Amino acid sequence: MKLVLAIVQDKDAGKLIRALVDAGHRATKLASTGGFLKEGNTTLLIGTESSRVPEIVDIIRNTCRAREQLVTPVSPVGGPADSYTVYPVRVLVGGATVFVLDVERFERI
Amino acid sequence: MKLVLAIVQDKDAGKLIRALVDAGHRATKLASTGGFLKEGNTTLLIGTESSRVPEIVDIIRNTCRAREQLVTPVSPVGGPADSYTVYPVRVLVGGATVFVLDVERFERI
Amino acid sequence: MKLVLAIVQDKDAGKLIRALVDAGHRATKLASTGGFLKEGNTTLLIGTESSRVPEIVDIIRNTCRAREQLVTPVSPVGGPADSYTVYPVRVLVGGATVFVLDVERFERI
Ligand SMILES: Nc1ncnc2c1ncn2[C@@H]1O[C@@H]2COP(=O)(O)O[C@H]3[C@@H](O)[C@H](n4cnc5c(N)ncnc54)O[C@@H]3COP(=O)(O)O[C@H]2[C@H]1O
Ligand SMILES: Nc1ncnc2c1ncn2[C@@H]1O[C@@H]2COP(=O)(O)O[C@H]3[C@@H](O)[C@H](n4cnc5c(N)ncnc54)O[C@@H]3COP(=O)(O)O[C@H]2[C@H]1O
Ligand SMILES: Nc1ncnc2c1ncn2[C@@H]1O[C@@H]2COP(=O)(O)O[C@H]3[C@@H](O)[C@H](n4cnc5c(N)ncnc54)O[C@@H]3COP(=O)(O)O[C@H]2[C@H]1O
Repeated sequence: MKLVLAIVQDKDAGKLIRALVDAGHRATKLASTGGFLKEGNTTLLIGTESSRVPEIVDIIRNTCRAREQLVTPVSPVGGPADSYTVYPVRVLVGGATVFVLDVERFERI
Repeated sequence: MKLVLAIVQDKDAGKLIRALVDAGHRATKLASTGGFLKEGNTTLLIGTESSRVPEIVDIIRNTCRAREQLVTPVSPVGGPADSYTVYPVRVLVGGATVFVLDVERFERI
Repeated sequence: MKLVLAIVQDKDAGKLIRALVDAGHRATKLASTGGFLKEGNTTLLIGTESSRVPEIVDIIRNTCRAREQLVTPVSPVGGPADSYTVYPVRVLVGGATVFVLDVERFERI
């Protein structure tokens, strides 16, 4: 048994969950926040038999996509106190970050 | 050291946490949502010594119970456009889904 | 690859995340609740290469600190029905509780 922990963008979460459920998988959704951009994202827990992990990774690959996000830093970068030229920063936010953990014991109660 | 991750129904979460705390266990609660029914549920994190895992599984077994839930599908199943017979679907929601993970390193800071 | 799961007090979460991000780490924040005090706290997920785990534990040690919390029990302890002497209880809440889990497979999608 494995536990797949996938951090995905909110825009893709609904589509990913539907695809997982349609394929017979079970998933639990947690609301989370990215440490860098401080924006809401989604952390999914997907417990599954080891043999189905590749299938789940494929579903994630097919439903989640990387997006560029423009971020305006909170304070101006460099320059004297009275010249406020703010340069927005481009950040590439991945479709998904996936961790597969081994499960020592699994119980359905 | 092990980390027990238990997904339980909100109705049983309070009772389960009280029983764990009374028995000297420590637990952290996360609000979660089921991927299929899209209803709120609870994900508990319980870090514990390996020897106490069976005791924790027993506590879960004694406080969490399976319930049948009637779900009305969003759209009518089959039939022509103007005959709207909607059949509620019965879904058995388990008392708990429990994953036990091995902890390589544990620190109290 | 390892997954560091750290449960910290809300007061320290912002400072900890900034320190992790400044050091080039990635972190995902989950809002959680302590099972005993029923107060909000923060659960952080930090995926990292094994070699960087000690560095992360140090950052946690340097930014999170234990605090004493006074808790007034909900009902008076002992005594007859009409004498309400309530004794607040001191609880030491640790700076952080840290679990390091092994990651079998890691994907960036
Ligand atoms: N310390 C840092 N220095 C410079 N740039 C940084 C950085 N931390 C993050 N970024 C950049 O900002 C994007 C959003 O990160 P955030 O932490 O908000 O949101 C992250 C975070 O919530 C989660 N995540 C990614 N890797 C993680 C890991 N190793 N551990 C825990 N969470 C992770 O997935 C979201 C998307 O991450 P992704 O890597 O695709 O995209 C990241 C990356 O391009
Ligand atoms: N392997 C796993 N990995 C991650 N989380 C897991 C999991 N197994 C269970 N869960 C979590 O526990 C809740 C109850 O699942 P259970 O299997 O008892 O009860 C399930 C099951 O009877 C049914 N169900 C779930 N997914 C299904 C699917 N893909 N196809 C058919 N029935 C499904 O609907 C009930 C409620 O499911 P829901 O997703 O709303 O809520 C699930 C989900 O949040
Ligand atoms: N092994 C573990 N597994 C999962 N989560 C863990 C954990 N150890 C700690 N935590 C999390 O970290 C918070 C602080 O725990 P700490 O042990 O420092 O500080 C604790 C401890 O001093 C005390 N405490 C907790 N559970 C107790 C119990 N069953 N009996 C007596 N005292 C307890 O109350 C403080 C606050 O506890 P609270 O539960 O509200 O909040 C806990 C809980 O959310």
